[in-house]
Amino acid sequence: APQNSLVTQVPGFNGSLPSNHYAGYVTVDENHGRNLYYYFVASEGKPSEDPVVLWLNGGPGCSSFDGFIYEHGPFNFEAAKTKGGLPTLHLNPHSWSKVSNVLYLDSPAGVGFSYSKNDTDYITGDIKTASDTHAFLLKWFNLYPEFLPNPFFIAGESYAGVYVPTLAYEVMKGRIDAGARPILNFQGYMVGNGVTDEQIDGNALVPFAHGMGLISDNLFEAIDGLNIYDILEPCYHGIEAEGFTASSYIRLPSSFRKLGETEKPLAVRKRMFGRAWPLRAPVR
Amino acid sequence: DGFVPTWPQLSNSNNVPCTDDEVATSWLNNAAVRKAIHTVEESVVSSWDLCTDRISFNHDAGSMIKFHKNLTSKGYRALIYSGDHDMCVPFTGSQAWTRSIGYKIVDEWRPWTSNGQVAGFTQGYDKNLTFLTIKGAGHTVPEYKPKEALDFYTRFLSGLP
Repeated sequence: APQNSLVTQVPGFNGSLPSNHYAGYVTVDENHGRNLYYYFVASEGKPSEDPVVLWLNGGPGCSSFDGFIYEHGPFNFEAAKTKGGLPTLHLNPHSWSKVSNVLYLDSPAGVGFSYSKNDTDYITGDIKTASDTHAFLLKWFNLYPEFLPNPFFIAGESYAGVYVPTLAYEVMKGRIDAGARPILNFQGYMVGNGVTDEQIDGNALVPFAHGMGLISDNLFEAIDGLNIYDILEPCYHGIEAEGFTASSYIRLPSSFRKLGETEKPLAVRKRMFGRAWPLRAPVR
Repeated sequence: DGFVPTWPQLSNSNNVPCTDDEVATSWLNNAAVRKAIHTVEESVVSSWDLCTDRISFNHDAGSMIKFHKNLTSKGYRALIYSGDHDMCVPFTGSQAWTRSIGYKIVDEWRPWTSNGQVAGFTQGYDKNLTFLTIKGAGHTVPEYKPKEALDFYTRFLSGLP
């Protein structure tokens, strides 16, 4: 490991660190100056044998320090008692570094402490993020070659339900097709409460609210056919719309013509948003 | 234009309802901490935010189900876990899409335990795909159930049931 990346002391924590910590930047694009920040917590068990786990928080746009500070990092944080003071850090008995080497990454550039010298890099997406994170991993393992033989896992939550599989696919593809080096000992992945599929995730909300007792049976039944453009109005199904299901409403644009319809014969939209509406005229 | 649940829904962490990032914000924006953990100087990254509004992000990879099918069919192990008190990305969706892949069930829906207590439920599928819930946990599972989280994490990494 690069010795200039070693974290020798952590403000707010009194005592010796239970394992080695390293932190710093990896440049994933020299031309643009795109730099990703990482914080690496070596295992408190057997760092030379325990798995290396890359942890990604979601957002998109959220720092993986959320995982480090609030979830499974090596410390529990106690808020400062005085304004402007430092939090006090205690060892976390349930830190994931008890059994693994954990690599927290701020991704994409612009998130947390990661940055780019070129502002256009802050316009990004799933595919570019996965590609950058893969580039990061290859360079990171070159910096820390002693961890290359360890089993490697990718983990994350929330919007990392997109980051994790897209990155895993990049790692797999690079290994098989593109001959990316070094070869990562990639074994598997974990996703917690992860975004996966717009339709399935979206349709999961109402059954969840019903199952948890947040809405009544009657309301649950009534929500079938919800007119999302006027929730207190019933859903108008024209004669030609037979077989048109409530869930189809989110499949734009084929269902776009159904916007704003009620049981009344005229579509609400046509009456409400005429372009010739006079400025400041009273609502009809 | 499409439902993409994210956490937090709002771009500015200061406006996220029901959350508090004061400890993280005060610690990570402290000059001594930034120096100790080797961050770039403040002229480059002026402050740390839990969730930034600096980036403009395009969800351009579509549904993840095809990725999961591809990866698990190649032999990579996958654990899909859900805190069952989260309504941001509720377990009902993860349960539905893991089932929708259509893999054979090799470990029928059953409780799993941590420290002798039922900690949630699990269903195991062929090709090393496991769906698991954590009872009483919210969106960020290890934050709400740290002991149980370390238990399932350890077992998964070790290849244990």
